[in-house]
Amino acid sequence: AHHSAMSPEEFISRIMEAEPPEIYLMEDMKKPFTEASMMMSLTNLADKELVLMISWAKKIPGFVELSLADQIHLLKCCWLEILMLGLMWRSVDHPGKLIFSPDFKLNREEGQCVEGIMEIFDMLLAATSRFRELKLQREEYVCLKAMILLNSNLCTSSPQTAEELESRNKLLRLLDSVIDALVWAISKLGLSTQQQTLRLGHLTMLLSHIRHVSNKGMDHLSSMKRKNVVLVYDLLLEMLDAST
Amino acid sequence: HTKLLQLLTTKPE
Repeated sequence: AHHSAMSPEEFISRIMEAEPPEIYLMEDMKKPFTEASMMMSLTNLADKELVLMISWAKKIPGFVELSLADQIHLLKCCWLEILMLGLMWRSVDHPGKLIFSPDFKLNREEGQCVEGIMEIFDMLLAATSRFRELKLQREEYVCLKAMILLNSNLCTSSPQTAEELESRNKLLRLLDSVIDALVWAISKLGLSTQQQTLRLGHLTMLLSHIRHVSNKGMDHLSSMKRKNVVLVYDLLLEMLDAST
Repeated sequence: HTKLLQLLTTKPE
């Protein structure tokens, strides 16, 4: 079925099924970390997650119907935000910790060994606390992640050709489906109409914080790469080069 | 061919 003909419930169950599997770093962690070893673990994990992120995006109903140029552009714009929201979701029940993967968990203080990363860890932990306070539900989380992807370049490009315009219109209709799905997920929580509206506002406002942390993270990673602290390669390199 | 393009254009198994 086309996403426009799907009920919000159906749409959510499709994006729940699209969720990537749990991923392990599978490295022998030598503690204490050095700046280089921690950056290497973080980038290795990010590279593995990126491969799964592409398959995830393709499973979002309607995504592959967008032009290939739009698909590429969207993913290049939002990949670090998506990684960060996933990290927040994994960490939501572990105050003070960042659960990068089941075998790679860091305390805030462990950020001390990488120059400039503690500031980013603190922003990640603060946004995670907000999600904890709001008691973020899995259904809401998957909607927010799809929203980040589809919203990521809406205001940075304007369609020129007829083909671009068509893809843009498809994108807007797809965003409508995701917003409907999020509204439906919130409506299942037994809140008053006013509380539902407030919750929608609070959840979507958090996305601007995630964009901010992602920009900070992007600057940090490119400076680590420039200073040769870490060797960035493969898909991660391609995505990083696109954003800087 | 970039890796992103390659991953986007391969058919799911």
